[in-house]
Amino acid sequence: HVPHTTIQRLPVYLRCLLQAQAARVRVISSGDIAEMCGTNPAQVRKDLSYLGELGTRGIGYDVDDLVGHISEVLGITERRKVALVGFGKLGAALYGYSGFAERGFEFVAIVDVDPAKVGTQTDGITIRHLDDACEVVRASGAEIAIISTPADGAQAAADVVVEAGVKAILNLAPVRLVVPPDVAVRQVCLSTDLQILSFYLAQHDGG
Amino acid sequence: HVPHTTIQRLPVYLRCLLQAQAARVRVISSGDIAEMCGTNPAQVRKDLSYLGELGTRGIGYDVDDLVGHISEVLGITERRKVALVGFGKLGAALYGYSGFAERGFEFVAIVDVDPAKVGTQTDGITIRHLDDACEVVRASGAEIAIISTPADGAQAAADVVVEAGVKAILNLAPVRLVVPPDVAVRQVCLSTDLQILSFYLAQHDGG
Ligand SMILES: NC(=O)c1ccc[n+]([C@@H]2O[C@H](COP(=O)([O-])OP(=O)(O)OC[C@H]3O[C@@H](n4cnc5c(N)ncnc54)[C@H](O)[C@@H]3O)[C@@H](O)[C@H]2O)c1
Ligand SMILES: NC(=O)c1ccc[n+]([C@@H]2O[C@H](COP(=O)([O-])OP(=O)(O)OC[C@H]3O[C@@H](n4cnc5c(N)ncnc54)[C@H](O)[C@@H]3O)[C@@H](O)[C@H]2O)c1
Repeated sequence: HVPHTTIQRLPVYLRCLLQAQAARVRVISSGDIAEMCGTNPAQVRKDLSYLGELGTRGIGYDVDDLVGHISEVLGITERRKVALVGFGKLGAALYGYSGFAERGFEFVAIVDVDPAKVGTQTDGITIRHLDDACEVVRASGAEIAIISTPADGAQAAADVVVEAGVKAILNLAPVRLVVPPDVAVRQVCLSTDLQILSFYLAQHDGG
Repeated sequence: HVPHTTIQRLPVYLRCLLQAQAARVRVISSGDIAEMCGTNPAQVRKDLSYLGELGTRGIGYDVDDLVGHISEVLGITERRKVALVGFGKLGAALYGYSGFAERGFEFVAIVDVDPAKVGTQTDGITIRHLDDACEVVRASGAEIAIISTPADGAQAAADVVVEAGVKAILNLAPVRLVVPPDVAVRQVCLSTDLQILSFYLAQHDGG
């Protein structure tokens, strides 16, 4: 069993290891990983120990090996299909973000309610109406849904994608979603990031 | 000294405590806070212990008192001024997000390079050109900058806001910013959220 706090750090380790791989580093120590990721070596060793016997004491970890292990644990060795509900300013920015495709996440369905958007195409995907979303999302094979509707539309959007068989939701709308226990939800809240930055400002001011 | 991992959780505790406050809860236990925030009671007690002697064993914490303490530590008892660099799809979505104002973050300057945007007004703020950004951001009193430019414009945008006296940056562009040691940077990476969701999918599939 991998603790939730460890899972949160694995993508960060992966990002740093991919940078090391691109720089043709073959072996890396827990100290190097910690430095690249802004954590400490003991935390890195503890987190990676949940993935099995991976490193060699005194020498370090094989970079290719570690990239493979973490990718497998994160279930990203194959492409993951994503449905987008709400194609407004935020939805369009996420759809256009190259970082998702680079990590194997592929948009396969877009849903909205705006008559001016429904029926139009963007990069080969036709924007469909919420009323048709259950069949569209099911037929698309989407496993993850990103919800970027206004707050008052988010729960209904979640209900529809869950009915379509989606088991993982990234929610950007500022409401707490109610979903069955076998559906994972991650809530994005950029205000939390601003509050953390505000903490450092307060410290800087001697507060 | 408050550890970085504790700081990351304080905004989440605050969000839950504000919900409790709205529901007229006067006293709350570490167990209740843990349940609302998806963590465990020992972690809550340990985190809050860094803020001083706040709870009473066996009774719990005074909700109003805790809200006050955490707000003070996070430096959000006063409004924080924010500059936005890059007014594209993502920038416009952040500018229009009511969650920031609700938590005391106020936009005071917007910067872009697109001639079709520069000089136009949105809600009383005139979009200014990057060339004028240093004076504009300094004059606005912005303490935090949000960077939502394309990747190739992000470092130059950071240099300009740092020169203007900004000490905290929320970076949405997919590049690692180089800033002086007294400037705090938080990197937003929604792909990390998708990778964490993918982990739960892999577990669900019995992977
Ligand atoms: N989590 C954060 O930090 C953060 C930051 C910025 C914005 N947001 C939130 O993201 C959401 C989207 O913001 P935006 O700026 O793109 O808004 P927007 O108004 O530009 O876009 C919303 C889109 O959703 C569509 N829509 C409306 N109701 C719908 C429904 N029931 N089902 C499907 N689609 C529906 C609209 O037609 C529109 O295309 C909002 O809830 C906003 O509060 C969150
Ligand atoms: N972190 C994440 O998870 C995530 C998600 C989505 C998008 N993004 C990133 O956010 C950024 C913005 O995305 P978008 O969809 O809004 O793009 P966009 O093209 O719609 O908007 C970019 C805006 O920046 C302006 N601009 C260009 N160069 C500039 C410069 N040097 N200085 C100031 N302004 C400049 C443009 O005129 C435009 O208004 C991109 O870097 C994108 O990769 C990140």
